[in-house]
Order: sequence, then structure tokens, then C-alpha cells
Amino acid sequence: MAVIFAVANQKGGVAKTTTVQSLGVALAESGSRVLLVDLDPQACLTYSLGFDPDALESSLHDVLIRRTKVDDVIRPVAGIEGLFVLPATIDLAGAEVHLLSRTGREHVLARALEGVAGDYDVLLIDCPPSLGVLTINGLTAADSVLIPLQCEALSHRGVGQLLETIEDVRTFANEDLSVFGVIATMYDGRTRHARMVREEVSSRYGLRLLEPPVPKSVRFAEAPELGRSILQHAPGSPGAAAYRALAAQLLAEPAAG
Amino acid sequence: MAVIFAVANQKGGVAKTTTVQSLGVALAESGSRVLLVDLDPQACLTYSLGFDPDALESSLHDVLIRRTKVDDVIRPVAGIEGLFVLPATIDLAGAEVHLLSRTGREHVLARALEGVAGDYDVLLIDCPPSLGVLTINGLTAADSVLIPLQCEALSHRGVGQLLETIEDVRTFANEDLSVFGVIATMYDGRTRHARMVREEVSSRYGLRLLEPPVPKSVRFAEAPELGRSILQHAPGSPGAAAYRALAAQLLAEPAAG
Ligand SMILES: Nc1ncnc2c1ncn2[C@@H]1O[C@H](COP(=O)(O)OP(=O)(O)OP(=O)(O)O)[C@@H](O)[C@H]1O
Ligand SMILES: Nc1ncnc2c1ncn2[C@@H]1O[C@H](COP(=O)(O)OP(=O)(O)OP(=O)(O)O)[C@@H](O)[C@H]1O
Ligand SMILES: [Mg+2]
Ligand SMILES: [Mg+2]
Repeated sequence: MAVIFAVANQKGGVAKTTTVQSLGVALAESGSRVLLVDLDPQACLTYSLGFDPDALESSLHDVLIRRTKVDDVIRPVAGIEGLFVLPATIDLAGAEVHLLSRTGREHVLARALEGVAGDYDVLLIDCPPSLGVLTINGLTAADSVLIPLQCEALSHRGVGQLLETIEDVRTFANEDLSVFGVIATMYDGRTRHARMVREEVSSRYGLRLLEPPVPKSVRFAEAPELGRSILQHAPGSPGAAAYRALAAQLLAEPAAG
Repeated sequence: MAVIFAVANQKGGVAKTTTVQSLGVALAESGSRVLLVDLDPQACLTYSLGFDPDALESSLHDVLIRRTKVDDVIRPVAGIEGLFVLPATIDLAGAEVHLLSRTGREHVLARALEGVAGDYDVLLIDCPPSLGVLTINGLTAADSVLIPLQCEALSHRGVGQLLETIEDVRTFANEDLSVFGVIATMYDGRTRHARMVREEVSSRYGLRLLEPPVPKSVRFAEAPELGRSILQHAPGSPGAAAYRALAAQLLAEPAAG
């Protein structure tokens, strides 16, 4: 039975997509069977995995508005044994509007994944930069939440709001939802600012800060255009090593934080 | 009569907010009367200008759902003569849902600003990381669009989609909307990757690339927590100089691209 992680943070550009892809590849390389779920209409994860979102005939959108079976939409990721994706396209923006008027709208993704979760060891859900109905679906479908945190002021100011949203989901839709931990992304340890934000997040919100932080490196920015992750693009780099170390912790303990 | 710029890019974390704040401060410092409009429920611009969004009694949300006059919500920014803000709060997330079901929903912001635009020389609208109804309102209210572009793969892949949205707004809501230009943000000129993306965007989309690029610098990340812009936090830095040079171009020619 799969362990399901939602990777969420409503702030833009804090490496949610990069984290989902990198952890997914690391887990698959170490033998897990992994399904990545792209919940973002901008389909950056889908693109980063080597697909052209504009050319896909079916996507998560079709699953969510009940036209297509999830099995018919999931695709293997080329070159990585054991890694699969439930891809997104821009149509997902329409799903967000459609879902708003539906009863039980928070559970649509959870129900869609019920039938396939058993085929995998781990599911990782990439959420868009908002706390709207798509992210709520991701949180409702998950066992626990991973919070990528770019250690800068505008990023950590959103953590409180995210935790309130998680609390709402726990109350109304998914009582077993827990926070697995915070991942410090694009970390520049030389700046006092980054170190301060990192300490503050764990002390102020009582969240577990996973180790190690993922170092800032231009190698990350180059990878998506090649349709590859950092682990394939620069396997020996500190960034790749950091994500491998983090991935190893995800299965080392139960998802309950 | 004010010139109105929408600062838009649906990709997260590409320095939309930083660009609105920095250009706004630069213009005010050189004598313009400037109104910054925070169109993002996450209220990062409002926070970066020194306000506590959770403590504000009224915001753009109240204006958009017709409860409050815009004049009663606009506030001066402390310490910067000639700079004002129409602030956001998390309630704006509710406005997005509310607006979806309203006729003429794209024009709500434009109508709200009609009465006050004449009091300012420039308006800068900070859009959220999405192409939803709030951003559509920003594009409909504007004379022209500034596109902050972080020169990385996942950022420039969204430009085509943004241009299509601008074209839709031109067709259905605002026929005079033009693209003023692209601003290269957080630019690391040492990487071949960044230089490539920058060239590609102008050649592939025929967009004007404004000069200079804004250099990547940790001084930017420190500023928001102090409620200040780069121009106050590090006035002599290359980042501050770049935004001053860009600001000077905004009024040097008509907004029509
Ligand atoms: N450790 C790192 N060092 C340098 N750049 C990084 C790192 N991690 C991610 N990036 C780059 O930062 C940018 C933002 O990352 P990403 O798209 O994963 O963030 P996101 O939170 O998913 O954004 P959005 O909110 O738009 O979904 C991308 O160009 C990515 O390649
Ligand atoms: N030139 C720069 N160098 C280094 N850091 C920068 C630079 N410009 C902005 N930043 C930092 O990058 C982060 C993202 O910037 P910002 O919040 O302005 O982006 P945004 O596009 O408005 O994000 P969102 O999509 O969430 O609204 C912030 O922490 C900001 O301080
Ligand atoms: Mg993403
Ligand atoms: Mg912003």
C-alpha cells in the first residue's frame, strides 16, 4: 500500500516541482515503484520529466472530471525504471473551476487514486502555488505533507497560512493528515538570513526540519529543459546527493509525523 | 492621467512582487506619484511594503466585492514620498471565487481604478502566480504588461501561454493592451543557460527585452523582512541601480509597445 506525500507551499518558485521530481527519481533508483502526480495546470513537472504537455491526449484533468480511468492516463518515465507520472495539462485550470461547484470536491483526487495507489510504494503529489481547490485535493488525498521552504522572508511568511489550511483539511476532509517535515530548498548557507529563517521555522511552528538542506546550484536550472532531473543531469553533485539523503528518510519511518 | 502597468507571469517566484516594489520606489524617488496595486491573496507586496496583511481592516478585496470605496483603502507607504498602495489580504482568495460567477468579471478592477487613476502618474499591478480571474482583471485594467522573466527553463516555457492569455484579453476585454517588454530578473550572467534563455525569449516571441537585466543578489532576499525595498536596503547595489535604470524607461515613452 502506497505512502502518499503531498508536496505543498503556496509561495511561488520554492522548488516544489524540483523536489517532487528529485525525490521521485531518487526513490525509483533505490528500487521503489513511484507515481508522481502533477496537480499544477502549468504542468512544469510533466515538462521536466520529458513530456510535452501541449501534445498529451489525456491528463489528470480528464480523470478529475470523470471522463477517463486513471490507469489509461498514467505513463512511465523514459529511462527510469519504476517511475511513473500522472501528467497535467493546461486543461487542469478548467478542472479547478469545475470542481468548485461539486459536492465532495475535496475528495475527487483521493477517490481517483484509490484504485491505483496499491500498485506503487510511494506517491508524490506536486501542488500549484496556491491554496485553492487543487491543492486542497492534494492535501485530502495524502497521508502526509512535505513543505519545501526557500529560506527567504517572503517564503516563510506563508508557512502559517499553509499550516492553517492543513488544519482545516484535517478537520473537514482528512483527519489522518500529518506534516512529515520541512525541506530547506535552494539553500545558501553562507547567508545569515537563510540560516535564521531555517531556525525560525522549526522553533516558531514546531515543524521537523529534514536534513540535509538542498544546496543552491545552477545545475538544477539546466536540468528541466533537458527533460531530466538533477540525479541524471549531475549525479555526483551535492544537490543530487542531498535529494538522495532526503529520499532515504521518507520510507525509513511511517508517514505519520 | 496615469499610465497603468500589469506585472504578470504565471510562473511562481520570478520576482513579480520584487519588480513592482522596486520600480514603484524608484519612480517615487524620482518624483512620480505612484500607486501599487496588490492583486495577490498572499499579499507579499503588502507585507514587503511594511504592512501586516493580517491586521488590515480593509483591502482590495472589499473594493472588488463593492463594499468599500477605493479611496478609503489606499494607504501611503511610510518613508517614501509619493508612493501609495492598494493592499491585499488573504480575503482576496474569496474574491476570486466570487468574481467567477459575475457578469463582466474581467472589468471589476478596471472600474474600481477609474476613479483614482487620475490622481497618480503611474500604477503598477502585482499579479498572482496564475492566469486566473485576478490576473485577468489586472491585464484588463492595464495599458501595458511588464513580464518579469527568470532566465530558467521552467520560467520561459510559460511565456507562450501568457502571451496567449494577453491576446485573449485584447480580443474580449481590453483591445489597447500591449506588452511593454520583458525584464530579466535574478539574472546570473555567468551561466550560459541564462544568456540562452534571454536571447531565445526575444527572438522566439518577438518581445522587447528591457535593459539592464536585474542581477541576482542576496540583498534582495533580506529586504522584505525589513519592510523595505532594495533601493532603501542597499541603495548603492547593482540591483538597486538596475531597477532605477528600468524605471526611468517606463515613463520615457508611451505605454503602447
Ligand atoms: N537547489 C536549487 N538550486 C538552484 N535552482 C533551483 C534549485 N531547486 C530548484 N531550482 C530552480 O528554481 C526554479 C523554481 O523551482 P520549481 O519550479 O521547482 O519551484 P516551484 O515551487 O515548483 O514553482 P511554482 O510555484 O511555479 O510551482 C526552477 O527554475 C528550478 O530549476
Ligand atoms: N535579483 C534578485 N536576486 C536575488 N533574489 C531575488 C531577486 N529578486 C527577487 N528575489 C527574491 O526571490 C524571491 C521571489 O521573488 P518574488 O516574491 O518577488 O517573486 P514573485 O514572482 O512575486 O513570486 P510569486 O509567484 O510567489 O508571487 C523573494 O524571496 C525575493 O526576495
Ligand atoms: Mg511547481
Ligand atoms: Mg509575488
